[in-house]
Amino acid sequence: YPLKGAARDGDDSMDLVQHYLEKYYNLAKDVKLFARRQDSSPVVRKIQEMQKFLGLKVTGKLNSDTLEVMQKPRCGVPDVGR
Amino acid sequence: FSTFPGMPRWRKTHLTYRIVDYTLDLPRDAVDSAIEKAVKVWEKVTPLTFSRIYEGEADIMITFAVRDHGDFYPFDGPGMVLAHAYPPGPGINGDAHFDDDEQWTKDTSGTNLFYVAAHELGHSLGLQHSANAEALMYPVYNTDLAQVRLSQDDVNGIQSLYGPPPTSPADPVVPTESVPPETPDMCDPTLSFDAVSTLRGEILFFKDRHFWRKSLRTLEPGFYLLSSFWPSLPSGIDAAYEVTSKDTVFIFKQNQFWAIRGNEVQAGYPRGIHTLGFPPTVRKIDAALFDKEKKKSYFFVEDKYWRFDEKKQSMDPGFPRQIVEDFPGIEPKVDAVFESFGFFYFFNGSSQLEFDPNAKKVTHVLKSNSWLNC
Repeated sequence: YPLKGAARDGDDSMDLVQHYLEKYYNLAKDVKLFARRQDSSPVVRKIQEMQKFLGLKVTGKLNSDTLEVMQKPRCGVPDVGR
Repeated sequence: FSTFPGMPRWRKTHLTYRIVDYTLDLPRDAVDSAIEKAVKVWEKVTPLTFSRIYEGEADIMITFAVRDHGDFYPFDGPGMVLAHAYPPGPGINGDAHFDDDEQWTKDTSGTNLFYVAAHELGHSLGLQHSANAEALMYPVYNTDLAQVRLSQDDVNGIQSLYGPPPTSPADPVVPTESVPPETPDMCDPTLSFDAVSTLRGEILFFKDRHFWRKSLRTLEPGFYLLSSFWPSLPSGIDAAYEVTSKDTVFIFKQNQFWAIRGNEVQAGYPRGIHTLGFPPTVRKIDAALFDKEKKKSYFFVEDKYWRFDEKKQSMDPGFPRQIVEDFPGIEPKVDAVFESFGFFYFFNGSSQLEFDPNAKKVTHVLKSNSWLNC
């Protein structure tokens, strides 16, 4: 999975992404970020959903803009309904 | 905006809140004041009223806590999650919890309690997060609090649950100490406009940070914040016109202009007005108009005007010309102008002149707000 910015930062960023998507965008807990490579994978769809919701460019990839927003302080209520 | 699944909302209009405990970061009265102001943000735009109680179970119980605090959603230490709140309902529902590992402040040096409390109370009243980055209900903490105001999106959201307040209009409220600019009254006989433009068959009347949107299909004009449609546009614009053949509205302020299509500001803007061919002496455009027949745009600057060929994308030679020479009766300057059914409508202060470009004469004198059914 093409995680350019995130991969350089190692596991911390990956944990953040996994956590963020699980917590705020209902990514199923058994879906692992590296598990699938297709563009239609649940992870890519969730990243796209998150990028759309946060007003970011929708790429499905974790670019630096996306990671920057994910690292900002925020409200703990999920962005999408459970 | 969005609401929680099932649209939970309070079935009563009077709600109670209780500050159960306090952060040590701020004096108690500063916490009280921040929460009271946050409550007022929502009170002003809904029929809801609030009172504070000091013991027993309130609808909205407000607590400061760290890490595990008994609701299965532990806080995470400094940073990241600042607070959370529950949608309307009994028990824990409606409650707002603040992470006391944050440095809570009255200003922006730490995490501003008032701003976060206003956001969390939005959840307590039934609003989910908004995808509008300008909204108070956007999930990410906005460090640029000077720009924060209750957006039209927030107002629309909360009023979708509770309706507007009994007396005042749906005027967005600034959740800061500053006094918001006055909301213009569309039937004020002295009303003037910053700019007027068509947009996909509707007419937009711009005034400060608002605009009225008049559709010929509906009687009542809508009234909106500019930022609720185009967050990146400035308020207090100078001129606007629609090039219908490009489905684009151009918005001017000072020496810059933006292109919008529907509710999207186009990439590559703002651009400088001098890229259109104006001399450096022109600092701003007063008004602009697109003539669909001739595919020409007219730019009015003080007592002169320029003509721009939209097909060639260049200024026509021989300009500027005196406005009054080619538009007899239109003087001394123009605040706003737009075209409708072949007539040009010129606005100056509270007056509006209907101009027939073929007969080259003024055919009607109107009040500026005549289009708003006043």
